Amino acid sequence: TIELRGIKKIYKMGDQEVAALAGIDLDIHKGEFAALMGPSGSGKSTLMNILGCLDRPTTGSYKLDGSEVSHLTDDELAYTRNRKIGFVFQNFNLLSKLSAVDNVALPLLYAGVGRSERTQRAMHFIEAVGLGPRADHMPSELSGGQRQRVAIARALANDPKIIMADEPTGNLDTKSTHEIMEIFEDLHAQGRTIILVTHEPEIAACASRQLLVRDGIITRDEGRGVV
Amino acid sequence: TIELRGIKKIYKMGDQEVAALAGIDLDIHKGEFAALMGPSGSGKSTLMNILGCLDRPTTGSYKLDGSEVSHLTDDELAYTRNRKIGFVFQNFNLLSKLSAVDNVALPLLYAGVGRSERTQRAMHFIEAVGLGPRADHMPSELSGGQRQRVAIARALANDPKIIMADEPTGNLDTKSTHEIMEIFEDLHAQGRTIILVTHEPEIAACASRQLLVRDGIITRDEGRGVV
Ligand SMILES: Nc1ncnc2c1ncn2[C@@H]1O[C@H](COP(=O)(O)OP(=O)(O)OP(=O)(O)O)[C@@H](O)[C@H]1O
Ligand SMILES: Nc1ncnc2c1ncn2[C@@H]1O[C@H](COP(=O)(O)OP(=O)(O)OP(=O)(O)O)[C@@H](O)[C@H]1O
Ligand SMILES: [Mg+2]
Ligand SMILES: [Mg+2]
Repeated sequence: TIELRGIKKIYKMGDQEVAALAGIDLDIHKGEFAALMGPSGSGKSTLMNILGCLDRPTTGSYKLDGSEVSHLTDDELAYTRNRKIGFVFQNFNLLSKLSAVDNVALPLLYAGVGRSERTQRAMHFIEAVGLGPRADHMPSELSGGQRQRVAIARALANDPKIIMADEPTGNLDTKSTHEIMEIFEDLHAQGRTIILVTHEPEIAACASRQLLVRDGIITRDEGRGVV
Repeated sequence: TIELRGIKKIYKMGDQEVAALAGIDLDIHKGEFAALMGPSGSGKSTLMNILGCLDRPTTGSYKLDGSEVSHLTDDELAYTRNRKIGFVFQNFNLLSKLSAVDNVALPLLYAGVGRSERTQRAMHFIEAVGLGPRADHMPSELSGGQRQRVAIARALANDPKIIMADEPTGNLDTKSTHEIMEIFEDLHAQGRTIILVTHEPEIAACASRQLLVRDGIITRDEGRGVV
């Protein structure tokens, strides 16, 4: 369960302030499938980064499964990110010196999984996103949509209970998009929580809950509590 | 005018070969508006990079306005890229140490435009893509869609005759997408050549010519010669 209260993220630029998030109250229950939409620059990635424990709010409270995230130690935070949350970044964030399969295996390495099991599980997800023949390519030897799919595979590798994906199909053709959405729908059917940012209405329609963000606040919230 | 004959791009990986482009013949006339579609990994960005004089084919001929590109000196190639072609990269390629407006002004700097005119023209395009209030932000202080729009503004800054855009609206919401497509349609109405990669059929529909790429070759080509 995710509980945000009064979340603000304010950047100081000289004597100006940019409020990326201007006061977010949000509850997301275990097993929900929520789509986050809104104009470019409205605060979606900022909100996702806070939900994913990758960034801290300027003010406000974030309780994840009952624990206040701002009170967690760095080790506890890293553990939460590694075990509980699978995060797909808007700009992929692959490590350029690791091959596709090694990028996907990285969360498993951090989780202490042994080498042969790591390779086996990473290859399972590499193949699930259609990149078997590209497993040993470096990120610079992959197309944009292939890198995006490696980022998706990496988010799923550690079998997380919560999947947060920031525009996971922005660089994908229709067929690859459908394949990825089927993966998310399967994971949701298994009881996982899915939060996905998209600007495409047909993708948002796959979710049971629809949130609209504008100028750092949530202006619409439909389908709450539907699992 | 663009004339490609027998264009191949082959990557050697150990004892394997990946044919990103497997033999492209293509004519694009001045003033055409062409959309390039195809599955993830099919060769679209590779083709765009060759068209944009950013990469050389393994074999084949590319004549741009009658001149064989492979025979141009480095200086002539740089001049061509700077003056004739505005290129929007799939992954934006902004310089992280320059602000948004300075990124947009960079092609003008290379073209020898004086400082105050540079700032004026760069701001014109920054505002055209809706980023006036973000002109002094660094790329790391911008959202994904804002960076994409800076990349678009930069491609237009030097008033190029040919605009090549690789998935320019992949990270944009519907409203921003429409604004960008209006800009491209205006530029086309002024007689410029536009080549744009997209995976969205509604965007491809704005073009008069539709090309489909699969496994490194062109498998469909409709609307040829329509200007
Ligand atoms: N440096 C490289 N070494 C080996 N293979 C490469 C290299 N660069 C690209 N490729 C391969 O060439 C193929 C074409 O890549 P390209 O980037 O042109 O695809 P694309 O059509 O733009 O895909 P997308 O829609 O995902 O952006 C891909 O299968 C990719 O894995
Ligand atoms: N480090 C920063 N300093 C100042 N402003 C910032 C910084 N990072 C983000 N912003 C601003 O915060 C706002 C929200 O950014 P965010 O990345 O969350 O938007 P978004 O909804 O994800 O947009 P997009 O759909 O384009 O990806 C934007 O207007 C952006 O310019
Ligand atoms: Mg974003
Ligand atoms: Mg591409």
